[in-house]
Amino acid sequence: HIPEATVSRLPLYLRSLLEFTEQRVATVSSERLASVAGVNAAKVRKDLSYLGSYGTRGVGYDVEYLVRRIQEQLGLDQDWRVAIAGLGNLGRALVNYRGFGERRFSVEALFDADAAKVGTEINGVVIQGTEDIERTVRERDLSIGIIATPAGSAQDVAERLVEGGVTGILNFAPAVLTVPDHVRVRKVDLSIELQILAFYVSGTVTE
Amino acid sequence: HIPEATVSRLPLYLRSLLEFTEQRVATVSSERLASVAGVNAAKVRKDLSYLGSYGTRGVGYDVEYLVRRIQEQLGLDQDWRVAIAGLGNLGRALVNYRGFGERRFSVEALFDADAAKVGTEINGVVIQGTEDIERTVRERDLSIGIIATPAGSAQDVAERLVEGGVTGILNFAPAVLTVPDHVRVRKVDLSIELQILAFYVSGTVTE
Ligand SMILES: NC(=O)c1ccc[n+]([C@@H]2O[C@H](COP(=O)([O-])OP(=O)(O)OC[C@H]3O[C@@H](n4cnc5c(N)ncnc54)[C@H](O)[C@@H]3O)[C@@H](O)[C@H]2O)c1
Ligand SMILES: NC(=O)c1ccc[n+]([C@@H]2O[C@H](COP(=O)([O-])OP(=O)(O)OC[C@H]3O[C@@H](n4cnc5c(N)ncnc54)[C@H](O)[C@@H]3O)[C@@H](O)[C@H]2O)c1
Repeated sequence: HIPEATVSRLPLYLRSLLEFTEQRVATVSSERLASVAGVNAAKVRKDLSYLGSYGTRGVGYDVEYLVRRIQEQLGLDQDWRVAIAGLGNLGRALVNYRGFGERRFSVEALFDADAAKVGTEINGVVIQGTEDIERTVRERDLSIGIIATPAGSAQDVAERLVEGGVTGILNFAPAVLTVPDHVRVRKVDLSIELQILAFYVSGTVTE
Repeated sequence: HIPEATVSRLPLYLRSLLEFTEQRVATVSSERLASVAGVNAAKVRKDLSYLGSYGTRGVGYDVEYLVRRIQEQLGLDQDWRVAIAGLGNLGRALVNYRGFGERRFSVEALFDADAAKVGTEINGVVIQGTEDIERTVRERDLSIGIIATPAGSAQDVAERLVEGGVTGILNFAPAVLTVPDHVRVRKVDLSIELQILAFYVSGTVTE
């Protein structure tokens, strides 16, 4: 059983560990990982113990072993096939973001309700109409959907994605989605990032 | 001393508490708040104890009091004046996002290096050239900068924002920024959201 707070830190550790791999660093201390994730070293050791990974006192953790363990744990040892619905400003920024491909998330299908956008291409992928969502998700075996539509369309789009077989949804639209129990929805609200930043900027003392 | 993991959950509690306020709900249990933040109820009680806020056993927490306490803690009892640099796909999506204004983050200035964009307007704000960043940040007393430029320009833009007086930076560009100690930088990487979603979709059992 891995706590949610630990899960949300694993990608932060992974990002740094991948940088260490590029710099041919073989071992890393819990202190060094702690500073990149904004927690204390004891918490890092606790987090990594959930993966059955114990460093050697005085030596640290083996970088390559940790990268493999975290990637397995996050399900990144496989390719994830992703659909994006809503190719406005946000959707286009997400399609072009290289950070997704580097983590084996491959954007395979694009959907929009605007007839003027349907049939055009971004990064080699043709935008289809929303009536194609269910069939395309099924045919191309897509497992994750990203919703970047206005709030009013989000529920309808979610239902079409789920009908086609998607089991994970990243929702940017300011709307609460109702989906079956087997589907996981993660809501992104970038104002939360600003609120956390404001906390630190306003000088409140923290751990 | 409030731990970072607690800080990052406060905006999640706040979002739900504001919804309860709209629904005229007077009190809320730690269990109810726990389910919105994806942690257990004991952790909610621990988080809220850092704010000096203790619920009454069997009754729960006073919603209005909690909203005020969390807003004070997050520095949301004041207005935050924000600049955005880089008005491409991502920057435009951020300017238009109503979620910022609802939390008292007001986008006051826009900057881009593309001569064709300078002088045009988004949401009533005129895009200025990057040479204006320092003067405008100082004159309008902006405290937060959001960087949505390509990686290669991020450091230069950060330096101009800091020169003008910004003390918090939300960085979307895939580049590590070097800033003075008094400036807080928060990096956003949306692929981290996908990695966390992938963890839950791949069915790994969690707490
Ligand atoms: N969560 C966050 O932090 C955050 C940040 C920025 C924007 N947003 C939200 O993301 C959404 C997109 O923002 P934007 O700036 O890109 O808006 P936009 O208006 O530029 O783009 C919306 C796109 O969705 C398309 N669309 C409309 N109905 C659709 C449907 N039924 N199916 C598929 N596509 C449909 C439109 O044609 C358009 O291309 C908005 O809901 C906005 O509130 C969220
Ligand atoms: N962190 C994430 O999760 C995430 C997600 C999507 C995109 N991104 C990143 O955000 C950035 C923007 O993405 P996009 O899709 O909007 O790209 P884009 O090319 O559409 O926009 C970039 C904008 O920055 C402007 N610009 C270039 N140099 C500048 C400078 N020196 N000062 C000010 N503005 C300058 C350009 O003129 C353009 O308007 C990229 O670095 C991208 O990698 C990050």
